[in-house]
Amino acid sequence: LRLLGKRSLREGVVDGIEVYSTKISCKVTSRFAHNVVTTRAVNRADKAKEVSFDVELPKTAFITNFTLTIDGVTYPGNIKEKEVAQKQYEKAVSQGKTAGLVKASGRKLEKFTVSVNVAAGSKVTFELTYEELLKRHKGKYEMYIKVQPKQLVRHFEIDAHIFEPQGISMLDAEASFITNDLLGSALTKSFSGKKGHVSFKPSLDQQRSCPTCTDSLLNGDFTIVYDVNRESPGNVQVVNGYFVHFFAPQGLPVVPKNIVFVIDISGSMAGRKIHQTRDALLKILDDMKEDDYLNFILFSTHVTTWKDSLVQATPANLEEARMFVKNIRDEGMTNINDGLLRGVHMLKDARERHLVPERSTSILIMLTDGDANTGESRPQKIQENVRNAIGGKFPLYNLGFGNNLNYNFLETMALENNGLARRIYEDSDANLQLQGFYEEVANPLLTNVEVEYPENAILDLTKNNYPHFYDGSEIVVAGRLVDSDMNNFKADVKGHGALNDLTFTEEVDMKEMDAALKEQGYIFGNYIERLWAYLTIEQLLERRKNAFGEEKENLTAQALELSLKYHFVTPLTSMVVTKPEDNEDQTSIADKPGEEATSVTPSMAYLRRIGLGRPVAQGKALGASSFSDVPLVDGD
Amino acid sequence: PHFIIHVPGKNDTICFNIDEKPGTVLRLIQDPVTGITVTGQIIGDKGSGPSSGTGKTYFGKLGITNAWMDFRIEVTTEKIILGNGEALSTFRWLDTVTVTQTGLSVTINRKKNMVVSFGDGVKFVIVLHQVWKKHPVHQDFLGFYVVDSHRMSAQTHGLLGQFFRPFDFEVFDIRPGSDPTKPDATMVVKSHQLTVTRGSQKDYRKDTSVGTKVLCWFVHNNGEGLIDGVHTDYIVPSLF
Repeated sequence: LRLLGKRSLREGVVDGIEVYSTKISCKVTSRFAHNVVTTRAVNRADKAKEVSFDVELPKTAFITNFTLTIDGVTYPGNIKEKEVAQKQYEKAVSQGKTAGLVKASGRKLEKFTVSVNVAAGSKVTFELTYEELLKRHKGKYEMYIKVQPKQLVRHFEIDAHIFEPQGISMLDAEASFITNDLLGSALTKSFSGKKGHVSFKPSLDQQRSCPTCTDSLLNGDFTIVYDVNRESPGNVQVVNGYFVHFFAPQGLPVVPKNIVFVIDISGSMAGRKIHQTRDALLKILDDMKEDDYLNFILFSTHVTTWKDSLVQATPANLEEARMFVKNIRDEGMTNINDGLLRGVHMLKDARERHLVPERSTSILIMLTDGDANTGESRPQKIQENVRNAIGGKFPLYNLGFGNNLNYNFLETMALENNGLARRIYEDSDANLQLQGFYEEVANPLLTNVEVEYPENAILDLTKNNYPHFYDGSEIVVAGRLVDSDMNNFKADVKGHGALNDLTFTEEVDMKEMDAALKEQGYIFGNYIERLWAYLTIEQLLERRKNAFGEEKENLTAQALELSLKYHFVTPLTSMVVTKPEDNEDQTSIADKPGEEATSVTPSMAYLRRIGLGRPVAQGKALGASSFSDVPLVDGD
Repeated sequence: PHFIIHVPGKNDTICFNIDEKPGTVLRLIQDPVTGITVTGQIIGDKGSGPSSGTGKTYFGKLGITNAWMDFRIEVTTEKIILGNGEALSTFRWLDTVTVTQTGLSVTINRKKNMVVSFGDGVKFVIVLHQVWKKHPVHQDFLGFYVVDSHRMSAQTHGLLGQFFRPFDFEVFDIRPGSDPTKPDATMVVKSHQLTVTRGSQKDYRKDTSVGTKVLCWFVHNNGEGLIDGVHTDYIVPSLF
């Protein structure tokens, strides 16, 4: 009777499905994160039920594995070239089978979803593995985990182990949904020397949104932040013939900036966007240093400038700039070409006429919310004009405000000119996003950074020259040693500082390194090789965006080969999961969506027409996060 | 701190100590023509105040400025700060880094030494002497060496700078001293007749831990008679 009573009161059973365990296991070694999300469920209903497994993972991560285990039988995911997978996928589709997809989800995340029918009384285990290199921003590494189980989970746990050979200087973990109760007992964080640990393990009762509720309060962001000790500016680690070199000097003065803001004031910026832009620019003006030079260029149908040339950020000039910014009004159409070319000319002119300090760096930041529709409006021609005008002399950063624009165009143009593009989401915090971006690029400590290694000693090096090193960031270079038995080698990092030229030298003693790295075995194996592969693929894909013809083919081939070799789901590969359903084999596919995943692509439209894009909300969401009403899109 | 003055013309070496309270800053070099000034702040042993410790003193902080370049370097046993105004770069003794700008080169050799060169005629080496961190008495200190001064002007002064220009001395009447291993002698230098003692000091430029033994004539009483004026004339209020 007692047992029956317990059964009838079984916690966490929703519509016959009990999710009895969800574990997010994170192992970070030298910034390289290896995350495994495992969810176990059982169908307690007396008939077959469909369950779905949803995980939101960072856009910067690559899925490396997925397995589905039903009643002890494992169905692994196979990573294949996208075209091959697509054919298999379409074949499955044509046979009326369904598929799981990865979709863009919000600013930072993409969503992995898969669903399966589980027979009455059967158990199912979903396990998704993804890896990413944590990047340093504003002095810390951030690992972001979306937590959103749709029901109470008997054993819910986030368990993160961090190993940093340089030693951990700070470690913190925060959850947007945290309560005092959870803070006190469910969340533990500790670090000592090279090791850090974060554990979040709420009991069933702690997961309830109220004492008598059956829904979960675990809904939001779980973020782990940490940084490492920096006894010296560089750190080189070598394992099994692969090395990684981290470089982040401290204590250097900021190189003065010559900065031109090229701002879209066309009619579409009217209302909140122009208001937020003004707010952000006013904040940015507060952060300007007196050594900096600046100007504003506004473009609509025509181009207007605040000053004819760059002016120093003196208190008087900044006050005048504030008045100018407060009076920015929207009008007319979008003449990106002329706005940008005016900005480029202004920066070049300031340098040529020695209006700005010799040791300063020039930066062009453009903000637009739409496509060019007056003046030169052909994207390729604008790119060509800007590329020719800048001539590699300084970086262009493009900020795309909202969704109504050709982001690829902005990104290509920025990448062609040593900069980067960033999407500014049209939310209430858009001004903070703008300001945050500025802060990232506002403090260059070094320019023209070049990392050099002994000739003939290194192979397969990732990018080793960077136009800027920004305060609070980190340069990461990885590669392979020609001779994995070499005893030592030297790395030089050269750069131009605010006052002088600097050359940092790092001597790597392999024997010392071996000893230091022995203790990390318990974390995970060939992490430097995987880190190198991840970084190489990331950089090949970035270069590929800007390449044409044979070069593009070569870059694609290289990135594809590595993606397949190291089992990464990248934009060139797909993971195919064959699973049993309704007594019939069924194929699911996981792709990596791109930044342009804002509209339904032709191929997806085709898939939807034939019924692939089924409403997965009918399933029960398990895992670390759940499915919500997102548009059915795929950015392939 | 100990001072060692090698006199090339005589192929001999003179040395002296300056015994002052920890915290005292001494002017070591001052050249109004090149604009270069070097100062050094004295430290004692751990916990040593004016009336404690072993009485031994060292340089714990050095300041190098070039007035014409508007540039300064502050070196402590922990870190090295260089630059001007608010634009300062901070390095640690754990870094290996070379900093160059027109007319200046600074190289820090991790945990060992740093080399400061102004053009091609002025070169200083600063040596980091590290002791066991938990040593009950001793603490880290700095050594300062002038490797090249041929571009410094004849007007250069300071406890070290005054010896950049040629000077002469005579040593005679070598006789047994109070320590049988260290004979005394009479030295005539700068028109003064002094009693000096044969001793030895160590040059740590090449080997920072063991050093190289240098035989020298030791001038007593804070170099009185050897140095221009008295040692207190070289005390300055601050490093810069």
